[in-house]
Amino acid sequence: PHFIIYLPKSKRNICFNIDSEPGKILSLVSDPESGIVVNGQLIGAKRAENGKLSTYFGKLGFYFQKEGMKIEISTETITLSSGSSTSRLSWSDTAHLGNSRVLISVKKEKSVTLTLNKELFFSVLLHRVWRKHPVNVDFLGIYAPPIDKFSPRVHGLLGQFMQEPAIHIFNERPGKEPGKPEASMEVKGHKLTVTRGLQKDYRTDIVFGTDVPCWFVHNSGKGFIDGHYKDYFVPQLYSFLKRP
Amino acid sequence: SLPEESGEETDTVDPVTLYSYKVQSTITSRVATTTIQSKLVNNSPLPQSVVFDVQIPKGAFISNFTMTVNGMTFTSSIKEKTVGRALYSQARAKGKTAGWVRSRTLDMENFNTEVNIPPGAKVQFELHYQEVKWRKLGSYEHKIHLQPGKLAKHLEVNVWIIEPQGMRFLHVPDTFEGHFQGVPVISKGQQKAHVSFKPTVAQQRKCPNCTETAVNGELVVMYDVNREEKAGELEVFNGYFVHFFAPENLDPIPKNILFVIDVSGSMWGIKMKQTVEAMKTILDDLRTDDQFSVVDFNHNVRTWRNDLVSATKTQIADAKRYIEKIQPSGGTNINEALLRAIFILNEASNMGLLNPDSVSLIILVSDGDPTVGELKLSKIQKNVKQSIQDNISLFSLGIGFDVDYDFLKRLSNENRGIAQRIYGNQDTSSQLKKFYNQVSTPLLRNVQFNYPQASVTDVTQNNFHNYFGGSEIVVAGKFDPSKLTEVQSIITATSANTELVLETLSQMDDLEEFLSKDKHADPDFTKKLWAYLTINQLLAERSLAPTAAIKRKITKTILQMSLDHHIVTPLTAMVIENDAGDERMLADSPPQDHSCCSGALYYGTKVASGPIPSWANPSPTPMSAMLAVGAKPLESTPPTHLNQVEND
Repeated sequence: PHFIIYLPKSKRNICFNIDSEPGKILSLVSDPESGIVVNGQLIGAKRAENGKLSTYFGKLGFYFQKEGMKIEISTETITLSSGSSTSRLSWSDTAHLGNSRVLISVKKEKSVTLTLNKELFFSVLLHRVWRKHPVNVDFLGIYAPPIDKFSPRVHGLLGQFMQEPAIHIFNERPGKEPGKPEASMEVKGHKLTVTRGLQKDYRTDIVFGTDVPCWFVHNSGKGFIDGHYKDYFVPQLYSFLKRP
Repeated sequence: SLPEESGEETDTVDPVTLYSYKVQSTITSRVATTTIQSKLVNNSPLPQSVVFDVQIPKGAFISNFTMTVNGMTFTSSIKEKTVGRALYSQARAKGKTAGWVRSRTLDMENFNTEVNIPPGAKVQFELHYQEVKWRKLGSYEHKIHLQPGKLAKHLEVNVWIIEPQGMRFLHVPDTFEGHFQGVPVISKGQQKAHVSFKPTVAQQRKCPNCTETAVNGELVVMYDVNREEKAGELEVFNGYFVHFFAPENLDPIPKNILFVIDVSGSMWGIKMKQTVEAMKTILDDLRTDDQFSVVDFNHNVRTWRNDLVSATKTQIADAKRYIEKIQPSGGTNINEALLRAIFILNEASNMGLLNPDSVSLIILVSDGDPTVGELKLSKIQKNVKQSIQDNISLFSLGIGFDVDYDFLKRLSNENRGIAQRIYGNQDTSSQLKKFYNQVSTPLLRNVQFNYPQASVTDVTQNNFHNYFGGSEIVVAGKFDPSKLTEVQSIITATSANTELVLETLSQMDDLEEFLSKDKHADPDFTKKLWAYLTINQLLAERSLAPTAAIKRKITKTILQMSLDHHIVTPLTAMVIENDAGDERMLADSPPQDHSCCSGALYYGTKVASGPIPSWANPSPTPMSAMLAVGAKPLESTPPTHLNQVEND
C-alpha cells in the first residue's frame, strides 16, 4: 500500500510505501484516549510478479470504543457489530446504517463513508478488478482528514501525522532518473533523501486515479514514521497499537 | 379435434373418456397464472353427467372460464355480484351448474362445474386463475392440485418460472409417495426454469392393471431467488413497479413474546395434544435474548408467570411442564385473556424492562368464539385496540371452523399482525410450528418504503411494523415513465443494532429486454401484482371501515378494479354464457376472508413517502470536505488535504 500524508502547515504531501505479507494487520490510527482504532489487514495478489507479491488492504477494521461499535469493511461486505448483534451490507447496496453517533454510508460498489459524531470521518474506496484477472485482486483504499479531533496520544501509520511534525525540505537536485528530482528532508531528527514522485488519489477517478505530486520517503517510510513499519503490526483487526 | 389428440389407449369401460388434462402455470416475478384444461367425450349411448372439479389455491383470483359443450361455446364475463345473479336468474343454463365453494382442505377452494352431455358429445373446460407467490421460510411454493378423477390419454403439467433476479434453487418434492419418481422433468437455467410432468397412461395407473388413477394430489414446485441487494429488487414494467424486499444477513431482533392459549373444553383431545406438542418445540426454539410468558384461558385466565421472563433453559423447561399439565375444560374468555397478555407487555414496557431494540408479539391460539365474559366481538376488538401499545403485534391462529376467522383477522390486522387458520387435525402441531417459525426471527422493525417522486402514484401499503427472516415484503405502485426514466426507492428500517436507510434504483431497460426474449414471460406481471395487492388491501380496509360511507367508497373502488382487471373478487361473480346469451351459468366466489392478503405475512399501513432522513446524510462527506478545501492551484490534482492509503 502507498501512503500519502498531507501536512497542512507546510502544505506538502509526503509519500511512502509499506510492503509486507498477506495477513498482517497494520495500525493506521490508534487513539486510546478517544477510543478510536483503524487497522488494515493485507491481502496478497493472486501470484507474485517479478519475484514480488504485491499486497493490498483487503479488510479494514474500525473500532469506536466509546460507542461500542466495530465496523469491518472487506472487499465483500460491510459489517457493523454492536454488542451481540450484527448488521451486514454488501457492496451491492446503497445504504446508510447508523445511530445518533455513528453513521456508515455505503455508495453501491464505490465507497463507504464513516462519520463519528458528525465531526470525524473516514472514507473507504473499493477497487474492483476483473474477476478473472490473473494477478490483481479487489482492494480497499482509506482516506482520513488530518484534523485535530484526536487526542495527543493518537498514533498509527496515519494517526501519528494528525499532529504535524516539523519538516524541512531543502537542497532540491536532479535525481538518478530524469524528471524525478531528489531533495533532503529533515524530520523528527532524521535527515532523509526523498524523491519527487507521483502517487494516485482515487477519490475523483476511481479507475485511473489522479496523480498527486509528493516527496517519496524510501525504505517503508523509514525516518518519517516513528520507529520501524513492523512496529505497526497489531494482532487483531480491532487492537490498539501498543507503543514500545 | 379430440380424435387427433395423441396419447395411449385407456380402458373404455368408463362411459366418459378423459382425453386430455392439461395444466400450465407461468410464474413471472412471483405472479402466477395457471390454466387448467380438461377435454372429455361421452362414449356411451346415454346422456352422461360430466364434472369439472378442480381445486384452486385460496386467495387466487379466477380470471376466466370457458366451456365448449357439444360445439356450443360458453364464455365468461365478470359482473357485480347482484348483476351477475340477476342475469343468471334470467337465463339459467339447462342441465348445467357452475359453482365455487370453499373447501375444508388446507389452503384450497373448489371450483366445480357439472354438465349433462348427450351421447357422443365432447366437452372442453378451461379455467384460468392468478395468484401471488408469497415467500415463506425461505422459499416460494407453487402447488398445483391434480385430480383428473380418471386416467387421461394425455396428461400434461407445465410450470414455467421466469425470475429476473435469478433462481437460487428449484426443487420438486415427491408428493405422490414415490409413484411418479423420475416423471417430473426439471430444466433450470439461471433466471428461468421449466418443470414438466407428463405421466403416460401406464404410469398414471395406481397399479399395473388398475383403471384408477394415481394422479390425485399436489405437484409442488419450490424455489427461491437470488438476492444481491438488501434494498430489494425494484422492477419497473409497463407503467407499474413492484418492489420485493427480503434482506438477509441481519441479526435477529430480540422478541418479547406472549403465548395466549385457549384451553377451553372444545380444545380437548387432538387439538390440545397437538398444541402442547407444538408449544414444546416452539419454546425450545426461543433464543436466549428473548423474553416470554404463557397465558392460558378458558372461562378463567391463568398465567404461567405474571411477568415476562428470559428464555433460559430452566424457564423453558418449567413452561413446558406447565403446558403439559393443562387439562382443557370450560368456556372461552378471549377478551380477558388478551387484555391480560397486553397488560403484561404494557407493564414490562412502562417499567423499562424491555430491551428498547426488541419487538413485542402476542400469539393467540383459539378454536372458538367467546362464550364467557365479553361476547360482543366488536367490543373485544375495541378493548384490545384501546389497551394495546403500538409496538405490539398481535397474531391470531384460529384452529378449526368453530372460530370466527374474520373476527381474528380484523383483530390482528388492526393490531399490526395477521391471522391464520389452523386445521384441527393430526397436522395441527406442524401448522402451528410452521406459523411460529415464520415470525420467530424478526430482523427489522418499522420498515417504511418511500418513493419520493411525482412519477410514482397509487402505492400499495408501504409501512410495515416488522420484517421477519425467510419472508418477503412486496410493495407495488404505478409509474409514469414520461416524467422520469427510473424509480428510486428509499427504505428506512431499524435493525437489531442500528437505523438503516437503503436506497435502490430500478433498472427497467434490462428487464424489458429480458422479458421480451421469453414467450412464457407475462408482460402484465407488474400490473397484476399491483391489482392483486391493491384489491386485497382494499378488502381488508373495507372490513375495518369505521363508517358506512367509507365502506361504500371502498366497495366502489374494489368493484371497478375487479371489472377492469377481469377477476372474481368477493364483490363480483363470473357469468358464463353461450354465444346466443340464452343459457347462463354463475360462478360466485365463496365468502372470502376479507383481509389482506391470503398467504401474506404482513398487514401494513399506507404512509406518505419521504426523502432520506436527515440523520443519514453524512456530515461532512469526504467529497464535500474535499471540495470545500479546494484544490491547490498549482497542481491539477484533487485536493490533498487528506491522509490516505492506497495501492498503485
